Amino acid sequence: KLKAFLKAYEQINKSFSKIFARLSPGGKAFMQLEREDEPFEGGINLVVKPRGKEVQYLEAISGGEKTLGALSLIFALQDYKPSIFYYFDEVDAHLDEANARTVGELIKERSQTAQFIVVTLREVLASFADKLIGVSSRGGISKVFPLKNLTHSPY
Amino acid sequence: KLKAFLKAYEQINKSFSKIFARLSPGGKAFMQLEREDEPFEGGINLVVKPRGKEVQYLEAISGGEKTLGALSLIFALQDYKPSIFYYFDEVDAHLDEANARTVGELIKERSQTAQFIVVTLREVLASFADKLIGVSSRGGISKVFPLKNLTHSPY
Amino acid sequence: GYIEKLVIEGFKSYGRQRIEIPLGEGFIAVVGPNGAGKSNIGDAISFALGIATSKALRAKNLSYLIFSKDGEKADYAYVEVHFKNFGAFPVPEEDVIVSRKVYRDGRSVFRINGQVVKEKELSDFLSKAGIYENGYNVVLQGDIIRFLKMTPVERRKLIEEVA
Amino acid sequence: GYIEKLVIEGFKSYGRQRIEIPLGEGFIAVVGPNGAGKSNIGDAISFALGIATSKALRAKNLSYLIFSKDGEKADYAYVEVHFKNFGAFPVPEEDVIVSRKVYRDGRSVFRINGQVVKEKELSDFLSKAGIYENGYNVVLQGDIIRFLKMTPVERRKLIEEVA
Ligand SMILES: Nc1ncnc2c1ncn2[C@@H]1O[C@H](COP(=O)(O)OP(=O)(O)OP(=O)(O)O)[C@@H](O)[C@H]1O
Ligand SMILES: Nc1ncnc2c1ncn2[C@@H]1O[C@H](COP(=O)(O)OP(=O)(O)OP(=O)(O)O)[C@@H](O)[C@H]1O
Ligand SMILES: [Mg+2]
Ligand SMILES: [Mg+2]
Repeated sequence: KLKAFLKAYEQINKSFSKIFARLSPGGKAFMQLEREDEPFEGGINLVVKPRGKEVQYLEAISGGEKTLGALSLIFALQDYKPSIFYYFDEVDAHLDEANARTVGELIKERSQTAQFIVVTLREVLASFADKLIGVSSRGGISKVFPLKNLTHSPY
Repeated sequence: KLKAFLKAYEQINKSFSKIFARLSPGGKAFMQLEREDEPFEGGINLVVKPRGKEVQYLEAISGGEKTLGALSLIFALQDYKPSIFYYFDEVDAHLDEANARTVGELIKERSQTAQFIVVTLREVLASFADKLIGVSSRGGISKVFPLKNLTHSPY
Repeated sequence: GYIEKLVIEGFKSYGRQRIEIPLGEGFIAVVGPNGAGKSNIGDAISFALGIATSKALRAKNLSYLIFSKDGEKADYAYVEVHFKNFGAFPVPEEDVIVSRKVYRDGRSVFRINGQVVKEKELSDFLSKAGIYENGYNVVLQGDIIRFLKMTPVERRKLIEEVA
Repeated sequence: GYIEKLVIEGFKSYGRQRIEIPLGEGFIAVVGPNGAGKSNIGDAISFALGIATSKALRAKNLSYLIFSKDGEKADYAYVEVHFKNFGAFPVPEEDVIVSRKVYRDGRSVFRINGQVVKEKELSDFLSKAGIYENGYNVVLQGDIIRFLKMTPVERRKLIEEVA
């Protein structure tokens, strides 16, 4: 059991660091066992170091940095054990335009091997989608209709 | 004491409803005493009814609708007892473009009588500001510099 | 595998008339104004798959999920999640439909391809396709930070479950 | 009245070198990329005015607010909030400067126009200008929904305080 856990932990940690470095260029992030000698006696810490900054108490990093850290962990888990679909609701709420663009590109790549259903209020993320679903409310009833994605040509 | 409370409560309630109707056209919101006979024996409920919809359990309304409700309450409190400054950090995170625009206009009007310091990642809200302050980080140190607001001409 | 489409009737802001929401492979963006019903789509999926509590679905209890207008509640809320299999589930069918109906008295009926199943049977079935309650693949609105706010022990348990 | 400017030294991501942030009347938008230091400005104001807990400022305790780089912590974090009075405060001065310095051992010194005051004295003084701990005029990142999430009794107490 310990062996299976450590194998998963090390692979996910490696992915997590790699993905965070891509989302936050120059930044570093990794997981750390609280008890390296007895992993099940402790938990797992997340260490996130944005570019140019030293390691901070996790709570101190900014809202956007936290979102990038959380997404890196989700994508690292996907690499190890993919889910068949992902549903993300307004994960770009606290991302600046550049970071929203990087996340959009990354979701686009990863959507080759898993389905990503992404709710967003902003054009940046939506512009990378293969398909757009429009939702509107009339008289308290929701209606859904397909939309053309004018920001790309279909392949 | 009861008299002072009821006077404040009724005036704030009136403002709250008026402001919400402006932020969410066709929508209604108001406060309700849990114990009308003994106000201090109960609390105050918030009732929010977006346009075309009936009253919902407050938790059920959408993220953007909740933001508009919360802002309406803050502005109603401002009408009754103004604070000298307001600091809003990413209150537009869950607002669609149209609602962000309405909130931007309202803050602009209210900034004639109080100072509003508004942190935002999106151009919509920033475009209504009198003044823009740019912040950036280099080598882990934050720097601040004035920016020109290119979306308006200065008056 | 992937979710090909949803069929929704009487669930939250989706009225009594049956509607279909086509999804499909790849990257699908759901857009529209505040209050349109976008998050209610994620709620419909989580509801049908039994992977979220009423509280996470912003409902006081299951009957709050039933469409209501002008003081009148529909008789039930019903959601079907249509999966294309491609080996995601250990069954021969190419199409796997998971559905759930909740009545006004709060009673829920789960089905897999039309066959009634207990909630526990459904969750065992879904776990074979990597779908779990509190899984990391469904991030509801405002929830993304939860991964960082977890305690170290919760995080270790998450990795253990995935291992 | 309004905040004319801030002076910051060694507070969070603001380095040892003293910097001034001009604010002023009207509607000021603070913009910049993620991680730039925007929210830290609101934290500086809340810190100096004594209106937020360390936790609300995303710090384990006050000494975490002191600028640190390459493992080296500054000796202190210092913030001045320069108000233009115009009758906001019941004092004759046109300019009111509230400042706070916290040292590495966690000890804090509050001043009004250079004069050392106890935290209680400062909060009484600020309440005259409608500035309170847990007031409704400072909405930190992610916090806007708190007004709706309050219990009915908390909401009544908020109205009572304003009345
Ligand atoms: N049982 C119900 N019957 C009718 N309407 C409901 C019911 N439950 C929720 N609603 C309505 O659904 C709407 C919320 O939908 P939803 O949260 O999906 O919006 P959204 O598109 O995600 O908006 P936002 O962009 O603001 O997050 C609310 O207006 C709410 O009143
Ligand atoms: N004591 C400290 N010393 C040095 N840097 C610190 C300290 N405390 C916090 N920081 C840094 O401040 C940065 C966060 O700044 P802030 O929260 O103001 O960003 P922001 O501009 O609001 O970003 P976002 O748009 O993502 O919310 C983090 O990168 C964090 O590492
Ligand atoms: Mg939503
Ligand atoms: Mg911030």
